[in-house]
This record gives sequence, C-alpha cells and structure tokens, in this order.
Amino acid sequence: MNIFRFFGDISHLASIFILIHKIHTSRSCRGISFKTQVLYVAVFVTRYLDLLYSWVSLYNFVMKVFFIASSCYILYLMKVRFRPTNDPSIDTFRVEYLVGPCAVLALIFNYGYAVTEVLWSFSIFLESVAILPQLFMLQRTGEAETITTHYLAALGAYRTLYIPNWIYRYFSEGYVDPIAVTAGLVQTGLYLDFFYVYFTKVLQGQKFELPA
Amino acid sequence: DTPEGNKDEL
Repeated sequence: MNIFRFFGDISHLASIFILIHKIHTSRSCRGISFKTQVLYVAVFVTRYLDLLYSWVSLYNFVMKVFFIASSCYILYLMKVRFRPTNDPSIDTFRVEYLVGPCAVLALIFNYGYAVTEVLWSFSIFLESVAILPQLFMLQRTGEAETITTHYLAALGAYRTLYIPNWIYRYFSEGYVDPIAVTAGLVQTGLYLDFFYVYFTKVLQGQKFELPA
Repeated sequence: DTPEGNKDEL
C-alpha cells in the first residue's frame, strides 16, 4: 500500500458516496447511466470472487465487500426506489460491444487458464470501458448536473491515482502487472475529455455543458 | 513465484 493507491481508493469510495448522496437528495437518478452501473456490479463481482478463498487484509476485505454491496444498492435505487426518474431512452449505448470484446481479451490475456483468472482479467478489461455508457449519455444530453460531474471526477481521480501507484510499485517492488497497467491507462484516457471540461468549467463555477 | 496480477489491488 502506498499513498497513491490509498488516496485512489478513498477517491473511489468518495465517488460512490457522492452518487448515492446525489440520488437521495435529488430523489432522482436522472443523468446516471444504469448500464454503466450494471457493468460496475459485473466488474466487482467477477473480480472479487477471491473473497471466497483468499485473504489479503482487513482493508482489502472491507473495501471489496463495500464495492459489491454499494454497487448493488445503486442498482436498487435506480430500478426500484427511484425507478420513475430513470430514463432508459437516453441510455442507449450497446453494452454487448463492450462485454463481448472484453470476454475475448480475457481469454487471450490472463495470468493462467483458471476460471477465476479469466474472470479477473475480464473484470479489469470491463472496468476500463464501463464508464463509456455514462460518458455517451453525457455526450448525448450535452450537459450534466454539477454533482454528477463531481461523481465522475472522483471516479476519474481514482483511476488516475493508480498510475503513480504502479510507477511507485515498479521502483519499490520491481513489479509490473501488464494487464492492469494497460487497461488502467486506457481507462484513465477515457476521462481526459471529461477532465478538460470539468477543470475549465465546473471548477470555475460554471455549469457542465459541452460545446454544441 | 506464481504468475499473478496485482490481486492485492482493488
């Protein structure tokens, strides 16, 4: 554990709390892609299967359980509690274009042909693109509530902080995980456009609006 | 050494 990874994880936690807070206070999940949230549940469940057979640390255990539970809770909020505020007609990204290629990549690139290893790889690849339905929705509507942009910024910060974490680990442990690093770089790259608008507009007090 | 990824990461 190093400071980059720690703050990355804290940022990830924060993003989830921001999202739940947004849904509760506005009593609405407007602007949130249900598809992205479903993909996150798939990511956490397939990656954290090792909860059942390996122990890393209490920190690791608590975080994994939290990520699975909170992502399922968000689905509940969107599909049950605040269902009328969820508009599937603007959440149109085709997730099969993400899940299929990720499954193929996981079969090719993994650290061993065991079900758990392939699913772990799959979760890494899927996480790297899981935000796309959300970003696509943002692109379509052209604007977002400020709180939704804070959610995305915290999520993007988490991925960004994992990069110095890997650099740190390379120098301190001489260790590189090529699958995680490659997927992580792609994932962080997807946020670049968003970050640009977030820093130049939202943090200057303006509304998040994309140029027409 | 087992060929594993950063499984201690989240």
